[in-house]
Amino acid sequence: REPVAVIGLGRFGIAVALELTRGGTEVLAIDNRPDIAQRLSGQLGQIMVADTTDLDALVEVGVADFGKVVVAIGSDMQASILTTSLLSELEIPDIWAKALSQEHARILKRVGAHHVAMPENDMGMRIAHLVSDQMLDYVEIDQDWVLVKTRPPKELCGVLLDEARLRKRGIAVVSVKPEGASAFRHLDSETYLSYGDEVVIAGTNSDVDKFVKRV
Amino acid sequence: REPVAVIGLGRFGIAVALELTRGGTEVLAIDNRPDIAQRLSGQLGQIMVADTTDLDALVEVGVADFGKVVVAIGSDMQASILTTSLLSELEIPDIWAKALSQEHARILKRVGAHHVAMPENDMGMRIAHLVSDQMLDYVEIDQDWVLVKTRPPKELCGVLLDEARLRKRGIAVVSVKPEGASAFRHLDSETYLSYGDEVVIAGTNSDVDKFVKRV
Ligand SMILES: Nc1ncnc2c1ncn2[C@@H]1O[C@H](COP(=O)(O)OP(=O)(O)OP(=O)(O)O)[C@@H](O)[C@H]1O
Ligand SMILES: Nc1ncnc2c1ncn2[C@@H]1O[C@H](COP(=O)(O)OP(=O)(O)OP(=O)(O)O)[C@@H](O)[C@H]1O
Repeated sequence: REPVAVIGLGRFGIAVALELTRGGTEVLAIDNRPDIAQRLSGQLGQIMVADTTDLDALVEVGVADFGKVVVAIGSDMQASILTTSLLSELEIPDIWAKALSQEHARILKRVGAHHVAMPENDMGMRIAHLVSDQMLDYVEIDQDWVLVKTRPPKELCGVLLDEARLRKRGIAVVSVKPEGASAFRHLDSETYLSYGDEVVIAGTNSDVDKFVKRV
Repeated sequence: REPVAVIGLGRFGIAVALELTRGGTEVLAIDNRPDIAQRLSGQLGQIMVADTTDLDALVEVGVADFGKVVVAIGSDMQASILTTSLLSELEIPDIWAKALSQEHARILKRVGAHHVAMPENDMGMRIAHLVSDQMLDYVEIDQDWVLVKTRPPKELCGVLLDEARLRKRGIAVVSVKPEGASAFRHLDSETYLSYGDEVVIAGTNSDVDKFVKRV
């Protein structure tokens, strides 16, 4: 499994580095603040202090040999753009960068980021759906394809699940966690849902929206 | 549809307020910085300037009548906790708050937040999986139930999809976006996958992990 370099150890960068480490991926964590490196030295394998807007420093800490680098520098837009641009010059094949805004995201892509993430923005959209629609979870897995965790609408409770009929309405019930069960599972050929269950539903935004509204 | 008050218009708060507004929910947006209120006055219906750590100010802007409030104050942990605590005193029935850390999340719950979100942390975890496992998307919809968007593993390409066999390995292929298609759709009774397709797969962390590894 390929090692990954994570630059910038704010909350986002730390989460990336820790989750990679938990999954068995070797991580090189870099930040220009010595106090941050100090604080994390217990939790992360390898931490280096470097200013990544400096090409020599980047090469010196060994980033040039990495196949994958995550630029998790947050509020300093200039440092984030400059670092990304240098990584692109070093021909790093897979560069991920955190963006603060759509404009920042455009610039990052222009200077060589292969993938851009906007954590606060994506999460804000997700929370908006949870708050207004009483879903337990809402995920846009693609442009107009969503997966929603919710209680089954009344009409689905206490009757044999008619998957063909739901399909006509653009809906598929993907998984179920029966009331009292500790985990989700796939559907059986014969499923009865009750109100205390949780289900995962898939479909387009509007099909799922119409469907869930009838809870 | 119930109106929602959003306090704190950083990147997360703005995303919540805008997405709610797009979905047709009435939003009262609040921030104590006049310049922020000024800048957003075009995009958000109703914006008020108030210091939400002041109970009188909270009551004055009308928050006491809301059924749902999102506390999106970020870096000022004290203001976030105090605001949440006051909202709880006002007996707001549904309080969502953004947390900076697990400890902050615990305190927010203790002072009355019904739901806590950690955007940078959740997104960091998600990005970690995308970077290391070459998935197109990775979502934990429950404790140990994940939905993953990916290219089909070689073994699934060019043959009739055997759902029963996959089920024995704990896997369900939930949706497919055939190469060249512009959108995802549900599976047909007879599906052939090819390498250029994208699929959404569901299962436990370890079942999906084993399965995707064989791409
Ligand atoms: N030139 C640089 N070289 C290396 N690290 C840098 C550089 N500039 C900033 N950083 C580091 O990036 C980290 C994250 O940046 P910052 O804290 O501004 O982001 P943030 O948006 O608050 O992050 P998050 O939302 O992830 O908490 C900081 O720890 C900072 O020290
Ligand atoms: N007491 C308060 N009353 C009202 N608004 C407040 C108060 N304290 C802070 N805010 C507002 O909360 C907003 C978000 O806070 P801040 O920018 O510190 O968070 P952040 O973590 O950077 O946010 P994000 O990650 O969402 O961009 C700011 O616009 C700030 O003005």
